[in-house]
Amino acid sequence: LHLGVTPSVIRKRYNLTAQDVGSGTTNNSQACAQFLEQYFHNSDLAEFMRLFGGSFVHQASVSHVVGKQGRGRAGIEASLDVEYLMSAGANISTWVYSNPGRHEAQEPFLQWLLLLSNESALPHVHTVSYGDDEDSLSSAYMQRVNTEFMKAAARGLTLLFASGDSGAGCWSVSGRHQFRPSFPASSPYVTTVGGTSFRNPFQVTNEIVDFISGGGFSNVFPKPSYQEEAVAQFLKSSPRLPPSSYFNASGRAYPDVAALSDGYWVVSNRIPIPWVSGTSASTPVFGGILSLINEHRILNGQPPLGFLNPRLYQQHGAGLFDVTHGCHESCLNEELQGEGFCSGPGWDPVTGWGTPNFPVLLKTLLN
Amino acid sequence: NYSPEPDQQRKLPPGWVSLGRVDPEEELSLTFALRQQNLKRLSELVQAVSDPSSPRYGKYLALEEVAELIRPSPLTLHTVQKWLVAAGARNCHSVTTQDFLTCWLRVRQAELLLPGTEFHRYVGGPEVSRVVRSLHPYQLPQALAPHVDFVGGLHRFPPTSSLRQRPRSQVAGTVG
Repeated sequence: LHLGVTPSVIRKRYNLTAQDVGSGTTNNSQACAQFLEQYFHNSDLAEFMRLFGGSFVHQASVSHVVGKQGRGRAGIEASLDVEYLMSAGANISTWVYSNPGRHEAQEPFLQWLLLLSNESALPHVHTVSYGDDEDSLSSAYMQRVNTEFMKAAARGLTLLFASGDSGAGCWSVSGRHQFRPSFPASSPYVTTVGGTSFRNPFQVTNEIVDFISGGGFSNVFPKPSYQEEAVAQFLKSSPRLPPSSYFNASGRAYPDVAALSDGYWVVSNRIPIPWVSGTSASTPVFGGILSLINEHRILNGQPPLGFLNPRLYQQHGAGLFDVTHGCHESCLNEELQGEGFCSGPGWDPVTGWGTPNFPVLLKTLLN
Repeated sequence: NYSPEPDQQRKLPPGWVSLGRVDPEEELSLTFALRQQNLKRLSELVQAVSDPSSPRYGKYLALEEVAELIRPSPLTLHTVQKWLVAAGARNCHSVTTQDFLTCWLRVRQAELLLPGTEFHRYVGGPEVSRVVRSLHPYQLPQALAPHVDFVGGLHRFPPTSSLRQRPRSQVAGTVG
């Protein structure tokens, strides 16, 4: 029994033993970035690890904070990102990109992209909680940001984006409801992370869909070749597909993977806060697990994982718990009754290939 | 003139209010995304280093190699710099890949440089942030069309968090 998700619940569910931590002897590193103008306080991380980090070797402070931090109140998102990235990717050097204090005419997310283009030595894994509706952004902007992700992929950086917390989304286009995809989740050059819940919220059980988990098909980016087979399989076999008028079946489909996104404990401003939910939580968890796999790869003399999707889809999600129960939310209308896509065997646009089973995923990605 | 981002949403996000026009003598920094080169080659390289069946799998590029491949053409660099200097931009700095340029200008210079813009100061969002933005569409001289992808710092507001606190009772009712 447990009263919400803590590091030990995460480590138990994803089969991380006390030995599954960074060795502290490699140049491995990971980073989380949030653009909500929130401060991050190391003291919160130290308190969090004091409360919840007793069962595994961990670092109680971050290695590098990019962006001025002030004495102001810490933000829950900034605290959550770091605390769970450093719980899943334990004992691995961690950077935090949290940028309050920038000039008023700058765009925080764009400033992060400039940082990527200006620093030779960056962490291997970046978890990012940021997303906007595709329809609110210009195509010039999205195409250029997509190119920035290609630059990062060419350099072997792994970028993980939250899939969003509005399910399939919904908006009205010339009087008809349609699903509302989110960017950068819909970029074909990032790995997008959806969300799950425990079937029983007070036990470590198998996982079902968290109804908020963002997912669907891009209206801007075509489907990349690496996912054609998996998506075709889903569209052919799903017993509960929404009417095709709601989505663009030829678009880049997301998410690619998932992790728990429901009922987290977070320490912010020294206060433990329960029941925090969102794919901003699942993303650092998945990122930390990829960092652990990078640790083993580096110790084996192999390169870091880099852009994961081609390999993930080629291996048909080996090493992931397949989530096959539950649907995410969408348009509240007569036709859909609020139900978007539903999960099913193999890849689906709610939880992707599923959630990490560390020892099996490690074996798969070490080959 | 032409509009690089005619389809960018330019409405005030909920919870934000205008504090009025910015003083024309105030300074602000804008980021110019310069047109890159060899993007098809870049896409091929991403495929090669990310596909486990490729002989080049895991052989990543260094930042300097990416810069070598995609940096804007000399014509782009020269045309944009000449345009910005003529408008009074100063303290410009670039990045290793040279495909972003951030410059400081006075508001009146920026509003002349980007016809249609009108800078206001806004306050809002969960952290009660202050930003300077223009909700009017901006234009660039047609001659810049082959050289600039977009200008950052005009329309997009900081994002808001989507984290929620969902006590168990609410979730239990929803799981079904």
